[in-house]
Amino acid sequence: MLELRLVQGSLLKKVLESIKDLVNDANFDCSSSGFSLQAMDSSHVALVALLLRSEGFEHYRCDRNMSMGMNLGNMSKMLRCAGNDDIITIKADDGSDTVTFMFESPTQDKISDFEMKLMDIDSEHLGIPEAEYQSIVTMPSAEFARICKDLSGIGDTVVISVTKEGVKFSTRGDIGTANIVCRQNTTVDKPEEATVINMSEPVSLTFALRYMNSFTKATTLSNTVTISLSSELPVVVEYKIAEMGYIRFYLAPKIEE
Amino acid sequence: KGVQLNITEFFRSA
Repeated sequence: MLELRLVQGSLLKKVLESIKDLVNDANFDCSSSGFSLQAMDSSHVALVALLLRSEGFEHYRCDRNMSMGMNLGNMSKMLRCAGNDDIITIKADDGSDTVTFMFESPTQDKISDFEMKLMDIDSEHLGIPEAEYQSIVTMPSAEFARICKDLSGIGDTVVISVTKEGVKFSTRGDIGTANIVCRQNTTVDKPEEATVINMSEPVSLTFALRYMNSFTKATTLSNTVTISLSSELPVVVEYKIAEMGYIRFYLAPKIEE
Repeated sequence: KGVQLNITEFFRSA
């Protein structure tokens, strides 16, 4: 038996909107510690890891570990039927081939339930090693989204370079080149407006902008984004989910031919 | 424009 009641149902709606175009089908894993997902995009270039900790739910019952295969497009269609202020409860019985999403309006005057068919998904679960990153940049998520969108009008790839001067986003295309440098800026009124660079070694890596732009659909989940870079590793683009967990996108770099 | 690496080249099957 599984029953998860999320008062801030909009978080789940936003999570789905941010991953449904990247991943078609995924297994949601439910254990006593939380509700999580790990899935690769169909070309195995990017990976998304989601964690919603059990403490973030108003009510969290998961009698035994469960893995529920869902089509994210279909799940998104159902969650779109929930109001932004609705409380969302996810329910499933042991061994059932369906999951139920229940939506309650804040005033309890409208209660809906949607039952969705589960599917068997044979997905490869990858071990993500703990890593010390050479450069970690935290910046306003809206600023990062703006940069990715702007650069994708000019080129297909972005070179992210971190030095002690700042973080530089560069692209090159048929019409010309672009460089955007964000300097460390911690003297702002609000902490979420700061750009903070923690660098142990300078790093420069190239990534496909198409994926970066897809990751920025999670911008609504957090005011800040953390970009972790190491020369030998995929980049991690992390959006914290208030008091609940995170959504992390891993993207393999492009290398010179 | 460079070779796109796969994520599976970095993370092993768990």
